This record gives sequence, C-alpha cells and structure tokens, in this order.
Amino acid sequence: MYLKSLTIHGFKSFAQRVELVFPRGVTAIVGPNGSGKSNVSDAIRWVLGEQNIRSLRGSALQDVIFAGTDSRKPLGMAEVSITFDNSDFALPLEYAEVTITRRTYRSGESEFLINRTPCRLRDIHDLLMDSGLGRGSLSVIGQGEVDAILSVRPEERRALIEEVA
Amino acid sequence: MYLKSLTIHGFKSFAQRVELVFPRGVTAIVGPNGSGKSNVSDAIRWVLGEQNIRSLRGSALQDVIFAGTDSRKPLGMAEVSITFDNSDFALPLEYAEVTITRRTYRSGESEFLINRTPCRLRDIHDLLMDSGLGRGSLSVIGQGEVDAILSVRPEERRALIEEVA
Amino acid sequence: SRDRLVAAFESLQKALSAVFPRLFGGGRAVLSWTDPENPLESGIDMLVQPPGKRPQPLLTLSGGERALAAASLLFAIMTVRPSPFFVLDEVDAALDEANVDRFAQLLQEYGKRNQIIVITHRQGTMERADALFGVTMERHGASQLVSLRLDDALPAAP
Amino acid sequence: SRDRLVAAFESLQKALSAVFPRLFGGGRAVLSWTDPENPLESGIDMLVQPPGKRPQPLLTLSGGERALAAASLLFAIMTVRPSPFFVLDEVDAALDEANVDRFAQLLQEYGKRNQIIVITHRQGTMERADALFGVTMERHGASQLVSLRLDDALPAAP
Ligand SMILES: Nc1ncnc2c1ncn2[C@@H]1O[C@H](COP(=O)(O)OP(=O)(O)OP(=O)(O)O)[C@@H](O)[C@H]1O
Ligand SMILES: Nc1ncnc2c1ncn2[C@@H]1O[C@H](COP(=O)(O)OP(=O)(O)OP(=O)(O)O)[C@@H](O)[C@H]1O
Ligand SMILES: [Mg+2]
Ligand SMILES: [Mg+2]
Repeated sequence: MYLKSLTIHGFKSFAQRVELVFPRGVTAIVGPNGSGKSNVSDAIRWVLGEQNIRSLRGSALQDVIFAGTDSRKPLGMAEVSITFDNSDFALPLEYAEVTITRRTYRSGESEFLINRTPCRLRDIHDLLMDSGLGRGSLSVIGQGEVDAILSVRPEERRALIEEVA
Repeated sequence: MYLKSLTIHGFKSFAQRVELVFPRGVTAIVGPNGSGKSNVSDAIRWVLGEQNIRSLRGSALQDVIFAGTDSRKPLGMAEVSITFDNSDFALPLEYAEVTITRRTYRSGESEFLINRTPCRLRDIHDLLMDSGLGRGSLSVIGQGEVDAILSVRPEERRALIEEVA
Repeated sequence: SRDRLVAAFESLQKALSAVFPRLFGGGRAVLSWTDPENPLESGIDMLVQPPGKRPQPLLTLSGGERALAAASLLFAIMTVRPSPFFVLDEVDAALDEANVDRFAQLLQEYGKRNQIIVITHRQGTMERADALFGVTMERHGASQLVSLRLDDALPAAP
Repeated sequence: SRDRLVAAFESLQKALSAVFPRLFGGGRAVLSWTDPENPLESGIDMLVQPPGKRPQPLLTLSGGERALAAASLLFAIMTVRPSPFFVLDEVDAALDEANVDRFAQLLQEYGKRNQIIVITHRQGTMERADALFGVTMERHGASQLVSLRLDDALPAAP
C-alpha cells in the first residue's frame, strides 16, 4: 500500500482545486511563509479522520472551509480526497485502488466516502485501524511537533512500542 | 545603562572561564547544535535572579553546575558575572559601573554579590525592578519561546502594556 | 493609573503600526481592548493582517507568520520601553529566506538604539551583526568561545 | 501480549542503535523500561549520549539535539513499523548546516523503503528530494501549486 495522490478543493487556503501526485521516495514541499504548506499536512490529517479541530489550528468546524480574501468570495464547502494504491490489499477492501473523501459544508453537515460510496467517519477509522495511519500513529508530524515526540511521559512511550508491536 | 560584559565559569557546559565583551549594537552568537549558545542566554537569566530551575532546562539547582564529561571532572561551583555601564545612573547605585555576580555550590549554598559586596537575591530583584530587566520583562526570549509571546491570553497582554506604562 | 495605561497602549500600537508592514512587506497589526470601558481590568487582543489577506486571529497564522508577528511586537516594545539589552534565541528559525532578510534589516536598525544579542543559525542574520561570537564544543564536551570574522561563520560559498 | 511487546521494544532499540550514530556523527541512544519486571504496565525512558558527552536525560539536550534525537526515533519507527507514508513538517528547522546534511542523507536512504513527504525551508533537505512541489500564495490570498525543478527552489547562488 502506498500513497498515490491528494486532491484539495476549498480546504483552508486552497480556493482552487489542486492535485498532488506523489512519486515513491521523498517529496519536498517548499514555499514562502504563509503560502499553504502546513495546510497540505492539515488536509491529510483531516481526510484521514482527524476530529480535534484545535490540532488543525481552528476553533470551529467551519474554519477549514476557504474563508475568502480581498478579491475572492468565501466558499461553501471543503473537500479533500486521498488515493492509495492497494494492490497488496493491505487495506481490507477488494479494490486495488482506494480513495477516501471527506467533505464539510458551511451548514455544518459532513460527508465521508470510500471509493465514492458514502460511509460514516467510523468506517474510515475502522478501515485505517491496522494500517499505521490510525489515531495515535506518528505518520503525520505537524509543524513544531517534533519536540513533542521526545517529551511524552514514559507511560505514553510504551504506547509507541505497542503501536509497533 | 548598557551591557558591557558577561563572565561564565562552571555554569552548565562552560567548564573553563569565558568572558564575552559586548559592543553596542547587534551581537550574533553562532555555533553548531549543542555547543553551548543557549547556555549563554540561560547564564544571563540566572545571574539576573531567575529562580525557576525548569525555565533553565534543569530539574535541581545543581543542574547548572558543570557536570563533567568523559575527560573532565565535574566542578564544584558555577559562577556568572554581568557588568553594566551605569554612567547614566539608571540603576539606583552610586557606581558608574555595576557588576552582579551569582554563585552556587554543589553543597546547595548560593551567593549573590553587587560590585563584589555580598547581598541577597532580593537585593538583585530590587535593583533591577525598574530597569526593564525585572521579572516578567521580555528582555530574554529563550529558544522556542518566540511563539509564546503571541499566545498569552488577552489578560496577560495587559500586563505587557503595564510593563510599558 | 488608567491614563498611563491608555497612553502606553496607544504608543505600543503606534510603534507596531510602524514596524509591522516593514517586516511583512505590507499588511498591518491592530491591538484592541477586550473591554474598552475598563482598561484597568481588560485584556488585549491582537489581530494580524498579512499583505493580501484578511485580518485574522493569531491562531490561524502559519508558523513563520507567527514568528514574524512576534518579532514585530518585540521591536515595538523596544521602541516604547527600551531595556538595557535584549536576548533573542533563534527567533528566526521558522522564517523563509525573504523574511530572514527583512528581519535582519530591522534588527540592524533597532540595534542602533538598543543592544541586542541574537543567537542564530541563519546566514542573513549573521551578515548584519556588528560582532560575532562563535561557541564551539571541544572534543571533551566543554564549551569554548572564539571571536569570529563573518567569513569564518558562513558556510563555504557553493 | 507481553512477548510481542518485549520483541517490539528490542527491535526498536536495535533500529535506533543503527540510525542514531549516523545522524549525530557518533554517540548512542538507549531505551529502558521504568519497571522491567512488568513491561505491560511500565513506561519507557530514553537516554541520549551525543558524541563526546555523557549520557544525559532528554531535558538537558539543546534544541537541535532534541530535534535530531526525535528524528532518529522516527527513522527507527519507520524501520520497525512501516506506514504507507510519513509527513514531516519542518522537523529540520532547529538543525545547523552539518546536521541538516546528515538528516537529509538519512531521509534519502529511508525514502527508498518508505514514502516520505517533507515540508522544509532548508536547502540541504530540498536537494535530496526525489520530487519538489512549490506552494505559493497568489496576490489574492489563495494557495496554488507549482511543480518545481530544484534550480527554481534554491536561492540564487551568491
Ligand atoms: N479557512 C481558511 N480560508 C482561507 N485561508 C486560510 C484558512 N485557514 C488558513 N488560511 C490561510 O493559510 C495561511 C497559513 O498557511 P500555512 O500554515 O499552510 O503556511 P505555511 O506554508 O505552512 O507557512 P510557514 O512556512 O510559515 O509554516 C494563513 O496565513 C491563512 O491566511
Ligand atoms: N550542567 C551541565 N554540565 C555540562 N554540560 C551541560 C550541563 N548542562 C547542559 N550541558 C550541555 O549543554 C548542551 C546544550 O547546550 P545548548 O542548549 O546551549 O546548545 P545550543 O548551542 O543552544 O544548541 P542548538 O543550536 O541546538 O540550540 C547539552 O548538550 C549538554 O551536554
Ligand atoms: Mg507551516
Ligand atoms: Mg539553543
């Protein structure tokens, strides 16, 4: 299983639809301060089921929807899709390619889809449970969080090992 | 009033006595990771009367004394002196030059001196009260603390203005 | 007293308005009382508007924008409440190259009236210092001080 | 179960012992159970010994040493518990030039068996990436994506 692509539209500063197609190996995301790099990492956390809005630097659920600028109107929806190659069937699904989509509307409604089939947030959590991308995994290290990996208390470090076991 | 020099001996990684003579203007301190740059800023906080050992990255008072390495024995005392030009008599003392010294011994004893005359920690706090170097001032911004200046709660920001008033 | 507090607030706002756009290459920062009727008990909010963006709360700023906004507040404080010296330990770590240059430019200017000690790994900041101290760790784990010229501190040019 | 936990601990220690000295240019890191009799309830301590220094608790490490120690733990985890991908957002911000180079070298090696997305401002890290995405903010405050070649991203050579 590996990451193939990520599509972002209306999430935070991404007013226009962008698609990132990832090669295997190391991809570097670069750009000036405030351009939207950490918003990409927030989009990944969000589509994988992150529920704590504060860890996405927001205070309300709608904070992830493009809020508008001097010359662009706010949008009504944020949508992020992430696509994995699943030809090794590491994800417990019959598909060789799996796309997870998450949408949220200004009205407060949310939608979740797996390969365009509507599902619940719980289904996404269940799907990712043993993949290494579940909650508590260290697959996404946010800005300024590198220090926190070391400063967890000793009991929490055991959870790290359990994750590995 | 301005800063003239700082002498460090036996404080943290400074096993040998070093003296920094500061010009007016901007002085940059550079060097590899772990070489001792932030220990200089800790030495300044300490000699000015810092009492919270955790904000000096230690857990016991003796943690500031050089603890020894593979080929150097631990020392028994840490001493830091800071010297100001006081020709404008901004510090309420009759001297045109003021040196504050702080020492601590492995035995747990501490000594404070102003121009080589023993005094108490309280005297140093009183001396610095209106100088802008007192407790709560922003004159020393430690590593990783720049973010904290912004994230104080609105009530605390008023204290910033009071400091300025 | 209330009058002094209000006067201090106004002079900090004025100093912030002068330095913020120079650090960010535009935009502005606005301080406001959470309870304007009662400054002695009130908190103070800060709204930041990076160039080309809407005013936004501090929470949604990026890592570099927060560091730059904090630096602008520090420079403003240097103007209204000079202190014998300031120590800034790697406040430029999150900045991109263009912002390091603007930061270093302002540092040089504010260094004319304040004594500033800055600990840094960034070349742009080193280049504008009046003096450089190098700190090294000898083989046996004790710190030493070397006085440097700028050429020593900069990585060899590609 | 207890046996799996102990086995996982041992494989993490082994992976850490392999990567730590390569990141720090020497030294070692040691994991230990706070209550060895009862691993299922015990915590785990980490002692770090940078080259030329004594083993020391994490609290007394410098900012850059902490970031490098955390990176060594992450690389060790990549070895024992591969994940479909990893995202590292400016984990190299506190590193000096020499440590950025060692970090980027290890990143390239671990990138052969793991997919790693790294957000960075450091040139040493950019140079060793397999692909570069540039994110920019247009004049009206919306993010755009540009695919870059390395020459575009690096500041013009002095
Ligand atoms: N809902 C939203 N609508 C519009 N813009 C938003 C929204 N949420 C955040 N932003 C914008 O995103 C910007 C922050 O982006 P981000 O944190 O990704 O920057 P970055 O590229 O990581 O920068 P740095 O290098 O400083 O870390 C903010 O300045 C803000 O204007
Ligand atoms: N009491 C002590 N005795 C001996 N060495 C000490 C003592 N306390 C701290 N140190 C050493 O000081 C080092 C940290 O130094 P410091 O934090 O000043 O580094 P730095 O130059 O700021 O590095 P960075 O660029 O990574 O921030 C530690 O690695 C530790 O070995
Ligand atoms: Mg960022
Ligand atoms: Mg430091």
